[in-house]
Amino acid sequence: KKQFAIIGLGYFGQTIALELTRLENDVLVIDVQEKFINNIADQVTHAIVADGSDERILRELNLQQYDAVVIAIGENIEASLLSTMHLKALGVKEVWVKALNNQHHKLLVKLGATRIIHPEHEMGQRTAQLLNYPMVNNYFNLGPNHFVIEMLVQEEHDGILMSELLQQTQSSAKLLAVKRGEAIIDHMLQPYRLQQRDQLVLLGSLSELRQLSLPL
Amino acid sequence: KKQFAIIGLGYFGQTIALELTRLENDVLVIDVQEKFINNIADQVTHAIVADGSDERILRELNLQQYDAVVIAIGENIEASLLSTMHLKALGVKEVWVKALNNQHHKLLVKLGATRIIHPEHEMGQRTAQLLNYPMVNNYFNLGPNHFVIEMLVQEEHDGILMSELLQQTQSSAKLLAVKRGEAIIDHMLQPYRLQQRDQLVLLGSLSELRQLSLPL
Ligand SMILES: Nc1ncnc2c1ncn2[C@@H]1O[C@H](COP(=O)(O)OP(=O)(O)OP(=O)(O)O)[C@@H](O)[C@H]1O
Ligand SMILES: Nc1ncnc2c1ncn2[C@@H]1O[C@H](COP(=O)(O)OP(=O)(O)OP(=O)(O)O)[C@@H](O)[C@H]1O
Repeated sequence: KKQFAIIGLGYFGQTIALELTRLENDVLVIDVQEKFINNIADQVTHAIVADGSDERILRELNLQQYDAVVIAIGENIEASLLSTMHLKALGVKEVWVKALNNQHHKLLVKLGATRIIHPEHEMGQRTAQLLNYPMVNNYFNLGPNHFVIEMLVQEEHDGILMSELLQQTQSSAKLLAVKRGEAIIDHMLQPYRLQQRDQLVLLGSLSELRQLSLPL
Repeated sequence: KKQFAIIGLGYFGQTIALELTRLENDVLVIDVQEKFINNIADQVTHAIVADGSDERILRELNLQQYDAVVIAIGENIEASLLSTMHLKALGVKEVWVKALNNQHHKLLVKLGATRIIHPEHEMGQRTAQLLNYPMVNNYFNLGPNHFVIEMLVQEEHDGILMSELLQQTQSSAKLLAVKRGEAIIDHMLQPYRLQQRDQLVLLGSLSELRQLSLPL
Protein backbone atom coordinates (compact mmCIF):
# COMPACT_ATOMS: atom_id res chain seq x y z
CA LYS A 1 0.00 0.00 0.00
CA LYS A 2 1.54 3.30 -1.07
CA GLN A 3 0.89 6.98 -0.42
CA PHE A 4 0.31 9.44 -3.24
CA ALA A 5 -0.63 13.09 -3.52
CA ILE A 6 -2.29 14.54 -6.60
CA ILE A 7 -2.32 18.30 -7.12
CA GLY A 8 -4.94 19.46 -9.62
CA LEU A 9 -8.23 17.71 -10.35
CA GLY A 10 -8.74 18.07 -14.11
CA TYR A 11 -9.67 14.86 -15.95
CA PHE A 12 -6.07 13.69 -15.84
CA GLY A 13 -5.46 14.31 -12.13
CA GLN A 14 -8.87 13.07 -11.08
CA THR A 15 -8.49 9.83 -13.05
CA ILE A 16 -5.11 9.17 -11.42
CA ALA A 17 -6.51 9.86 -7.94
CA LEU A 18 -9.48 7.55 -8.37
CA GLU A 19 -7.52 4.76 -10.04
CA LEU A 20 -4.78 4.81 -7.37
CA THR A 21 -7.53 4.66 -4.73
CA ARG A 22 -9.13 1.70 -6.52
CA LEU A 23 -5.71 0.02 -6.43
CA GLU A 24 -5.90 0.38 -2.62
CA ASN A 25 -3.39 3.16 -2.01
CA ASP A 26 -3.68 6.18 0.26
CA VAL A 27 -4.47 9.20 -1.86
CA LEU A 28 -4.42 12.88 -0.90
CA VAL A 29 -5.82 15.35 -3.43
CA ILE A 30 -5.27 19.11 -3.48
CA ASP A 31 -7.09 21.66 -5.62
CA VAL A 32 -7.74 25.42 -5.33
CA GLN A 33 -11.35 25.01 -6.41
CA GLU A 34 -13.67 23.85 -3.63
CA LYS A 35 -16.23 22.31 -5.98
CA PHE A 36 -13.71 19.77 -7.31
CA ILE A 37 -12.63 18.86 -3.79
CA ASN A 38 -16.22 18.44 -2.61
CA ASN A 39 -16.92 16.24 -5.61
CA ILE A 40 -14.19 13.75 -4.76
CA ALA A 41 -13.75 14.03 -0.97
CA ASP A 42 -15.67 10.86 -0.07
CA GLN A 43 -13.84 8.78 -2.69
CA VAL A 44 -10.23 9.38 -1.60
CA THR A 45 -8.28 9.31 1.68
CA HIS A 46 -7.94 13.08 2.09
CA ALA A 47 -9.02 16.06 0.03
CA ILE A 48 -8.02 19.65 0.76
CA VAL A 49 -8.74 22.99 -0.82
CA ALA A 50 -5.35 24.65 -1.10
CA ASP A 51 -2.86 26.27 -3.42
CA GLY A 52 -0.52 23.45 -4.45
CA SER A 53 2.22 25.93 -5.35
CA ASP A 54 2.37 27.34 -1.81
CA GLU A 55 5.61 26.12 -0.26
CA ARG A 56 4.33 26.40 3.35
CA ILE A 57 1.31 24.23 2.65
CA LEU A 58 3.39 21.59 0.91
CA ARG A 59 5.84 21.53 3.85
CA GLU A 60 3.03 21.19 6.43
CA LEU A 61 1.68 18.19 4.55
CA ASN A 62 4.99 16.28 4.92
CA LEU A 63 4.89 15.26 1.27
CA GLN A 64 8.47 13.98 1.38
CA GLN A 65 7.01 10.86 3.07
CA TYR A 66 4.90 10.10 -0.01
CA ASP A 67 5.88 7.57 -2.66
CA ALA A 68 5.13 10.11 -5.36
CA VAL A 69 3.42 13.45 -5.91
CA VAL A 70 1.68 14.16 -9.21
CA ILE A 71 1.26 17.74 -10.39
CA ALA A 72 -1.73 17.71 -12.72
CA ILE A 73 -2.31 21.45 -12.97
CA GLY A 74 -3.21 22.44 -16.52
CA GLU A 75 -3.24 26.02 -17.75
CA ASN A 76 -1.34 27.61 -14.87
CA ILE A 77 2.23 26.87 -15.91
CA GLU A 78 3.69 29.11 -13.22
CA ALA A 79 1.90 27.19 -10.45
CA SER A 80 3.03 23.91 -11.97
CA LEU A 81 6.68 25.08 -12.05
CA LEU A 82 6.58 26.50 -8.51
CA SER A 83 5.01 23.33 -7.17
CA THR A 84 7.70 21.22 -8.89
CA MET A 85 10.49 23.36 -7.48
CA HIS A 86 9.12 23.27 -3.91
CA LEU A 87 8.48 19.53 -3.92
CA LYS A 88 12.01 18.80 -5.15
CA ALA A 89 13.41 21.13 -2.46
CA LEU A 90 11.39 19.26 0.19
CA GLY A 91 13.01 16.02 -0.89
CA VAL A 92 9.95 14.33 -2.44
CA LYS A 93 11.38 11.23 -4.18
CA GLU A 94 9.16 11.14 -7.23
CA VAL A 95 7.64 14.28 -8.75
CA TRP A 96 5.58 13.49 -11.86
CA VAL A 97 4.29 16.49 -13.77
CA LYS A 98 1.82 17.00 -16.58
CA ALA A 99 3.33 19.30 -19.21
CA LEU A 100 1.20 21.61 -21.30
CA ASN A 101 3.67 21.99 -24.18
CA ASN A 102 7.33 21.62 -25.14
CA GLN A 103 8.49 24.84 -23.49
CA HIS A 104 6.83 23.76 -20.26
CA HIS A 105 8.55 20.38 -20.65
CA LYS A 106 12.00 21.97 -20.96
CA LEU A 107 11.45 24.11 -17.88
CA LEU A 108 10.32 21.05 -15.92
CA VAL A 109 13.47 19.18 -16.94
CA LYS A 110 15.57 22.04 -15.57
CA LEU A 111 13.63 21.91 -12.30
CA GLY A 112 14.33 18.20 -11.94
CA ALA A 113 10.85 16.72 -12.48
CA THR A 114 11.19 12.93 -12.19
CA ARG A 115 8.76 12.17 -14.99
CA ILE A 116 6.97 14.47 -17.43
CA ILE A 117 3.72 13.44 -19.06
CA HIS A 118 1.96 14.87 -22.13
CA PRO A 119 -1.47 13.20 -22.19
CA GLU A 120 -2.73 14.64 -25.48
CA HIS A 121 0.61 14.20 -27.20
CA GLU A 122 1.15 10.61 -26.06
CA MET A 123 -2.42 9.58 -26.85
CA GLY A 124 -2.12 11.38 -30.20
CA GLN A 125 0.91 9.25 -31.08
CA ARG A 126 -0.76 6.02 -29.95
CA THR A 127 -3.88 6.92 -31.93
CA ALA A 128 -1.84 7.66 -35.06
CA GLN A 129 -0.07 4.30 -34.75
CA LEU A 130 -3.40 2.47 -34.37
CA LEU A 131 -4.83 4.29 -37.41
CA ASN A 132 -1.72 3.51 -39.44
CA TYR A 133 -1.65 -0.19 -38.48
CA PRO A 134 -5.34 -1.09 -38.16
CA MET A 135 -4.73 -4.73 -37.25
CA VAL A 136 -2.52 -3.76 -34.30
CA ASN A 137 -4.70 -3.55 -31.19
CA ASN A 138 -1.98 -2.65 -28.71
CA TYR A 139 1.74 -2.17 -28.51
CA PHE A 140 4.63 -0.91 -26.46
CA ASN A 141 8.17 0.04 -27.26
CA LEU A 142 10.95 -2.02 -25.65
CA GLY A 143 13.58 0.49 -26.60
CA PRO A 144 15.51 0.89 -29.86
CA ASN A 145 14.31 -1.48 -32.53
CA HIS A 146 12.05 -3.78 -30.54
CA PHE A 147 8.31 -3.47 -30.28
CA VAL A 148 5.88 -5.84 -28.60
CA ILE A 149 2.53 -5.75 -30.39
CA GLU A 150 -0.86 -7.42 -30.20
CA MET A 151 -2.24 -8.22 -33.62
CA LEU A 152 -5.63 -9.65 -34.45
CA VAL A 153 -5.62 -12.41 -37.08
CA GLN A 154 -7.52 -11.15 -40.12
CA GLU A 155 -9.79 -13.16 -42.41
CA GLU A 156 -7.13 -13.34 -45.12
CA HIS A 157 -4.72 -15.19 -42.82
CA ASP A 158 -7.25 -17.69 -41.48
CA GLY A 159 -5.96 -21.27 -41.79
CA ILE A 160 -2.34 -20.44 -42.63
CA LEU A 161 0.54 -21.85 -40.57
CA MET A 162 2.59 -19.27 -38.67
CA SER A 163 5.77 -20.67 -40.25
CA GLU A 164 4.24 -20.17 -43.72
CA LEU A 165 3.20 -16.60 -42.89
CA LEU A 166 6.70 -15.73 -41.70
CA GLN A 167 8.25 -17.33 -44.78
CA GLN A 168 5.88 -15.76 -47.31
CA THR A 169 6.20 -12.26 -45.81
CA GLN A 170 9.96 -12.74 -45.27
CA SER A 171 9.58 -11.54 -41.70
CA SER A 172 11.75 -12.53 -38.77
CA ALA A 173 9.27 -11.30 -36.16
CA LYS A 174 8.92 -13.63 -33.13
CA LEU A 175 5.57 -15.03 -32.03
CA LEU A 176 5.50 -14.79 -28.23
CA ALA A 177 1.96 -15.88 -27.34
CA VAL A 178 -1.47 -16.62 -28.79
CA LYS A 179 -4.81 -15.97 -27.14
CA ARG A 180 -7.89 -17.69 -28.56
CA GLY A 181 -11.13 -16.69 -26.90
CA GLU A 182 -10.45 -16.74 -23.17
CA ALA A 183 -7.40 -19.00 -23.22
CA ILE A 184 -3.71 -18.77 -23.99
CA ILE A 185 -2.86 -21.58 -26.39
CA ASP A 186 0.52 -23.30 -26.46
CA HIS A 187 1.67 -22.21 -29.90
CA MET A 188 4.95 -24.11 -29.60
CA LEU A 189 3.49 -27.54 -28.80
CA GLN A 190 2.68 -28.14 -32.45
CA PRO A 191 2.88 -26.00 -35.58
CA TYR A 192 0.48 -23.14 -34.91
CA ARG A 193 -2.27 -22.64 -37.47
CA LEU A 194 -3.75 -19.12 -37.42
CA GLN A 195 -7.46 -18.73 -36.79
CA GLN A 196 -9.37 -15.53 -37.50
CA ARG A 197 -9.78 -13.43 -34.31
CA ASP A 198 -6.80 -15.07 -32.57
CA GLN A 199 -4.79 -12.44 -30.69
CA LEU A 200 -1.08 -12.73 -31.48
CA VAL A 201 1.62 -11.24 -29.27
CA LEU A 202 4.64 -10.53 -31.45
CA LEU A 203 8.11 -9.10 -30.96
CA GLY A 204 10.24 -7.46 -33.60
CA SER A 205 11.51 -4.28 -35.18
CA LEU A 206 9.02 -2.00 -36.89
CA SER A 207 9.99 -3.32 -40.32
CA GLU A 208 9.80 -7.00 -39.25
CA LEU A 209 6.33 -6.40 -37.82
CA ARG A 210 5.23 -4.34 -40.81
CA GLN A 211 6.29 -7.18 -43.14
CA LEU A 212 3.74 -9.45 -41.45
CA SER A 213 0.81 -7.26 -42.36
CA LEU A 214 1.68 -7.01 -46.05
CA PRO A 215 -0.69 -8.82 -48.41
CA LEU A 216 0.48 -12.36 -49.22
CA LYS B 1 -0.29 4.65 -47.99
CA LYS B 2 -3.61 5.74 -46.51
CA GLN B 3 -5.73 8.90 -46.49
CA PHE B 4 -6.79 10.55 -43.25
CA ALA B 5 -8.59 13.74 -42.29
CA ILE B 6 -8.17 15.39 -38.89
CA ILE B 7 -10.71 17.96 -37.74
CA GLY B 8 -9.43 20.17 -34.91
CA LEU B 9 -5.80 21.08 -34.27
CA GLY B 10 -5.40 21.07 -30.49
CA TYR B 11 -2.40 19.09 -29.16
CA PHE B 12 -4.21 15.82 -29.72
CA GLY B 13 -5.33 16.48 -33.30
CA GLN B 14 -2.09 18.12 -34.30
CA THR B 15 -0.01 15.23 -32.95
CA ILE B 16 -2.10 12.73 -34.89
CA ALA B 17 -1.80 14.75 -38.11
CA LEU B 18 1.97 15.09 -37.88
CA GLU B 19 2.57 11.49 -36.83
CA LEU B 20 0.38 10.09 -39.64
CA THR B 21 2.28 12.31 -42.09
CA ARG B 22 5.60 11.02 -40.71
CA LEU B 23 4.27 7.49 -41.31
CA GLU B 24 3.89 8.53 -44.98
CA ASN B 25 0.13 8.87 -45.28
CA ASP B 26 -1.90 11.59 -46.99
CA VAL B 27 -3.26 13.91 -44.34
CA LEU B 28 -5.89 16.64 -44.66
CA VAL B 29 -6.41 18.92 -41.66
CA ILE B 30 -9.38 21.18 -40.99
CA ASP B 31 -9.67 23.89 -38.35
CA VAL B 32 -11.80 27.02 -37.94
CA GLN B 33 -8.83 29.05 -36.71
CA GLU B 34 -6.56 30.30 -39.48
CA LYS B 35 -3.47 30.54 -37.26
CA PHE B 36 -3.46 26.80 -36.57
CA ILE B 37 -3.86 26.01 -40.25
CA ASN B 38 -1.05 28.38 -41.24
CA ASN B 39 1.17 26.80 -38.61
CA ILE B 40 0.83 23.32 -40.05
CA ALA B 41 0.06 23.84 -43.77
CA ASP B 42 3.56 23.09 -45.06
CA GLN B 43 3.86 19.93 -42.95
CA VAL B 44 0.77 18.05 -44.18
CA THR B 45 -0.83 17.20 -47.54
CA HIS B 46 -3.70 19.72 -47.33
CA ALA B 47 -4.83 22.20 -44.72
CA ILE B 48 -8.07 24.17 -44.90
CA VAL B 49 -9.72 26.77 -42.74
CA ALA B 50 -13.30 25.57 -42.38
CA ASP B 51 -16.05 24.61 -39.99
CA GLY B 52 -15.72 20.82 -39.62
CA SER B 53 -19.35 20.54 -38.50
CA ASP B 54 -20.68 22.03 -41.74
CA GLU B 55 -22.28 19.21 -43.71
CA ARG B 56 -21.82 20.90 -47.10
CA ILE B 57 -18.09 21.32 -46.60
CA LEU B 58 -17.66 17.71 -45.48
CA ARG B 59 -19.59 16.49 -48.54
CA GLU B 60 -17.51 18.61 -50.96
CA LEU B 61 -14.33 17.11 -49.53
CA ASN B 62 -15.44 13.55 -50.43
CA LEU B 63 -14.41 12.29 -47.00
CA GLN B 64 -16.12 8.94 -47.57
CA GLN B 65 -13.04 8.04 -49.68
CA TYR B 66 -10.79 8.44 -46.63
CA ASP B 67 -9.57 5.50 -44.52
CA ALA B 68 -10.58 7.38 -41.38
CA VAL B 69 -11.60 10.81 -40.15
CA VAL B 70 -10.60 11.94 -36.67
CA ILE B 71 -12.67 14.56 -34.87
CA ALA B 72 -10.32 16.21 -32.39
CA ILE B 73 -12.47 19.20 -31.48
CA GLY B 74 -12.25 19.93 -27.76
CA GLU B 75 -14.60 22.27 -25.94
CA ASN B 76 -17.25 22.58 -28.62
CA ILE B 77 -19.25 19.41 -27.96
CA GLU B 78 -22.04 20.44 -30.32
CA ALA B 79 -19.62 20.80 -33.25
CA SER B 80 -18.08 17.44 -32.38
CA LEU B 81 -21.51 15.75 -32.35
CA LEU B 82 -22.67 17.41 -35.58
CA SER B 83 -19.45 16.49 -37.34
CA THR B 84 -19.82 12.86 -36.19
CA MET B 85 -23.41 12.69 -37.40
CA HIS B 86 -22.62 14.16 -40.83
CA LEU B 87 -19.58 11.97 -41.41
CA LYS B 88 -21.54 8.83 -40.57
CA ALA B 89 -24.34 9.94 -42.91
CA LEU B 90 -21.80 10.47 -45.70
CA GLY B 91 -20.64 6.89 -45.28
CA VAL B 92 -17.18 7.53 -43.85
CA LYS B 93 -15.98 4.06 -42.76
CA GLU B 94 -14.08 5.01 -39.62
CA VAL B 95 -15.02 8.01 -37.50
CA TRP B 96 -12.78 8.35 -34.45
CA VAL B 97 -13.78 11.03 -31.97
CA LYS B 98 -12.12 12.60 -28.95
CA ALA B 99 -14.61 12.76 -26.08
CA LEU B 100 -14.53 15.48 -23.48
CA ASN B 101 -16.37 13.56 -20.77
CA ASN B 102 -18.69 10.62 -20.12
CA GLN B 103 -21.85 12.38 -21.27
CA HIS B 104 -20.14 13.31 -24.53
CA HIS B 105 -19.02 9.67 -24.82
CA LYS B 106 -22.60 8.37 -24.48
CA LEU B 107 -23.91 10.77 -27.11
CA LEU B 108 -21.12 9.75 -29.48
CA VAL B 109 -22.02 6.07 -29.01
CA LYS B 110 -25.61 6.88 -30.00
CA LEU B 111 -24.35 8.67 -33.11
CA GLY B 112 -22.32 5.65 -34.16
CA ALA B 113 -18.76 6.90 -33.64
CA THR B 114 -16.43 4.04 -34.59
CA ARG B 115 -13.94 4.70 -31.81
CA ILE B 116 -14.05 7.13 -28.90
CA ILE B 117 -10.88 8.37 -27.25
CA HIS B 118 -10.38 10.08 -23.88
CA PRO B 119 -6.76 11.23 -23.88
CA GLU B 120 -6.60 12.56 -20.30
CA HIS B 121 -8.62 9.66 -18.91
CA GLU B 122 -6.61 6.93 -20.68
CA MET B 123 -3.26 8.54 -19.85
CA GLY B 124 -4.49 9.02 -16.27
CA GLN B 125 -5.16 5.29 -15.95
CA ARG B 126 -1.82 4.35 -17.49
CA THR B 127 -0.04 6.80 -15.18
CA ALA B 128 -1.82 5.39 -12.13
CA GLN B 129 -0.81 1.84 -13.11
CA LEU B 130 2.83 2.91 -13.57
CA LEU B 131 2.82 4.67 -10.17
CA ASN B 132 1.25 1.65 -8.52
CA TYR B 133 3.65 -0.86 -10.10
CA PRO B 134 6.92 1.08 -10.32
CA MET B 135 8.91 -1.76 -11.87
CA VAL B 136 6.45 -2.09 -14.75
CA ASN B 137 7.68 0.09 -17.62
CA ASN B 138 4.93 -0.73 -20.09
CA TYR B 139 1.88 -2.90 -20.45
CA PHE B 140 -1.22 -3.65 -22.46
CA ASN B 141 -4.39 -5.54 -21.73
CA LEU B 142 -5.11 -8.63 -23.85
CA GLY B 143 -8.68 -8.83 -22.66
CA PRO B 144 -10.12 -10.42 -19.52
CA ASN B 145 -7.42 -11.71 -17.21
CA HIS B 146 -4.37 -11.45 -19.41
CA PHE B 147 -1.87 -8.64 -19.36
CA VAL B 148 1.39 -8.37 -21.25
CA ILE B 149 3.90 -6.30 -19.26
CA GLU B 150 7.47 -5.13 -19.49
CA MET B 151 9.24 -5.33 -16.16
CA LEU B 152 12.74 -4.15 -15.36
CA VAL B 153 14.80 -6.56 -13.23
CA GLN B 154 15.53 -4.88 -9.90
CA GLU B 155 18.71 -5.14 -7.83
CA GLU B 156 17.06 -7.55 -5.37
CA HIS B 157 16.43 -10.11 -8.12
CA ASP B 158 19.89 -9.92 -9.68
CA GLY B 159 21.45 -13.39 -10.05
CA ILE B 160 18.30 -15.41 -9.34
CA LEU B 161 17.05 -18.04 -11.80
CA MET B 162 13.67 -17.31 -13.36
CA SER B 163 12.44 -20.73 -12.27
CA GLU B 164 13.43 -19.92 -8.67
CA LEU B 165 11.69 -16.54 -8.82
CA LEU B 166 8.47 -18.13 -10.07
CA GLN B 167 8.66 -20.82 -7.42
CA GLN B 168 9.46 -18.51 -4.52
CA THR B 169 6.73 -16.02 -5.43
CA GLN B 170 4.29 -18.83 -6.28
CA SER B 171 3.50 -17.13 -9.55
CA SER B 172 2.41 -18.84 -12.76
CA ALA B 173 3.19 -15.82 -14.95
CA LYS B 174 4.83 -16.73 -18.30
CA LEU B 175 8.14 -15.24 -19.38
CA LEU B 176 7.78 -14.38 -23.08
CA ALA B 177 11.03 -12.58 -23.90
CA VAL B 178 14.13 -10.99 -22.37
CA LYS B 179 16.00 -7.96 -23.66
CA ARG B 180 19.50 -7.31 -22.34
CA GLY B 181 21.06 -4.11 -23.60
CA GLU B 182 20.34 -3.97 -27.32
CA ALA B 183 19.68 -7.68 -27.85
CA ILE B 184 16.91 -10.18 -27.30
CA ILE B 185 18.38 -13.16 -25.45
CA ASP B 186 17.11 -16.71 -25.91
CA HIS B 187 15.77 -17.31 -22.42
CA MET B 188 14.67 -20.85 -23.26
CA LEU B 189 18.04 -22.12 -24.53
CA GLN B 190 19.27 -22.61 -20.98
CA PRO B 191 17.86 -21.75 -17.56
CA TYR B 192 17.59 -17.98 -17.57
CA ARG B 193 19.42 -16.18 -14.78
CA LEU B 194 18.09 -12.64 -14.14
CA GLN B 195 20.47 -9.72 -14.44
CA GLN B 196 19.70 -6.27 -13.09
CA ARG B 197 18.34 -3.97 -15.84
CA ASP B 198 17.18 -6.87 -18.03
CA GLN B 199 13.79 -6.07 -19.57
CA LEU B 200 11.36 -8.96 -19.09
CA VAL B 201 8.24 -9.37 -21.20
CA LEU B 202 5.70 -11.31 -19.14
CA LEU B 203 2.17 -12.59 -19.62
CA GLY B 204 -0.33 -13.35 -16.90
CA SER B 205 -3.30 -12.22 -14.89
CA LEU B 206 -2.95 -9.18 -12.64
CA SER B 207 -2.51 -11.36 -9.57
CA GLU B 208 0.07 -13.65 -11.23
CA LEU B 209 2.08 -10.60 -12.29
CA ARG B 210 1.68 -8.91 -8.94
CA GLN B 211 3.00 -12.03 -7.19
CA LEU B 212 6.30 -11.60 -9.07
CA SER B 213 6.97 -8.20 -7.59
CA LEU B 214 6.45 -9.24 -3.99
CA PRO B 215 9.56 -9.30 -1.81
CA LEU B 216 11.19 -12.74 -1.66
N1 LIG C 1 -2.10 26.39 -7.74
C1 LIG C 1 -2.98 25.39 -7.81
N2 LIG C 1 -3.12 24.55 -6.76
C2 LIG C 1 -4.00 23.52 -6.80
N3 LIG C 1 -4.78 23.22 -7.86
C3 LIG C 1 -4.68 24.04 -8.94
C4 LIG C 1 -3.79 25.15 -8.97
N4 LIG C 1 -3.93 25.74 -10.19
C5 LIG C 1 -4.86 25.06 -10.87
N5 LIG C 1 -5.31 24.02 -10.14
C6 LIG C 1 -6.30 23.05 -10.49
O1 LIG C 1 -5.77 22.18 -11.46
C7 LIG C 1 -6.89 21.56 -12.13
C8 LIG C 1 -6.54 21.27 -13.58
O2 LIG C 1 -6.25 22.43 -14.22
P1 LIG C 1 -6.85 22.77 -15.66
O3 LIG C 1 -8.29 22.47 -15.67
O4 LIG C 1 -6.31 24.08 -16.07
O5 LIG C 1 -6.10 21.67 -16.50
P2 LIG C 1 -6.53 20.84 -17.76
O6 LIG C 1 -5.29 20.76 -18.59
O7 LIG C 1 -7.77 21.31 -18.39
O8 LIG C 1 -6.79 19.45 -17.07
P3 LIG C 1 -7.18 18.06 -17.75
O9 LIG C 1 -6.63 18.07 -19.15
O10 LIG C 1 -6.53 17.10 -16.83
O11 LIG C 1 -8.67 18.02 -17.71
C9 LIG C 1 -8.08 22.48 -11.93
O12 LIG C 1 -9.07 21.78 -11.22
C10 LIG C 1 -7.53 23.64 -11.12
O13 LIG C 1 -8.43 24.11 -10.15
N1 LIG D 1 -16.35 23.45 -35.78
C1 LIG D 1 -15.02 23.32 -35.82
N2 LIG D 1 -14.41 23.00 -36.98
C2 LIG D 1 -13.08 22.86 -37.06
N3 LIG D 1 -12.25 23.02 -36.01
C3 LIG D 1 -12.81 23.33 -34.82
C4 LIG D 1 -14.20 23.51 -34.65
N4 LIG D 1 -14.43 23.82 -33.36
C5 LIG D 1 -13.25 23.85 -32.74
N5 LIG D 1 -12.26 23.57 -33.62
C6 LIG D 1 -10.82 23.50 -33.35
O1 LIG D 1 -10.56 22.36 -32.59
C7 LIG D 1 -9.28 22.56 -31.96
C8 LIG D 1 -9.24 21.87 -30.62
O2 LIG D 1 -10.19 22.38 -29.79
P1 LIG D 1 -9.89 22.79 -28.29
O3 LIG D 1 -8.65 23.60 -28.23
O4 LIG D 1 -11.16 23.29 -27.71
O5 LIG D 1 -9.61 21.38 -27.70
P2 LIG D 1 -8.65 20.86 -26.58
O6 LIG D 1 -9.43 19.83 -25.87
O7 LIG D 1 -8.04 21.95 -25.81
O8 LIG D 1 -7.57 20.18 -27.47
P3 LIG D 1 -6.27 19.35 -27.03
O9 LIG D 1 -6.58 18.76 -25.69
O10 LIG D 1 -6.16 18.38 -28.12
O11 LIG D 1 -5.17 20.35 -26.98
C9 LIG D 1 -9.06 24.08 -31.92
O12 LIG D 1 -7.91 24.38 -32.68
C10 LIG D 1 -10.31 24.66 -32.55
O13 LIG D 1 -10.06 25.77 -33.37
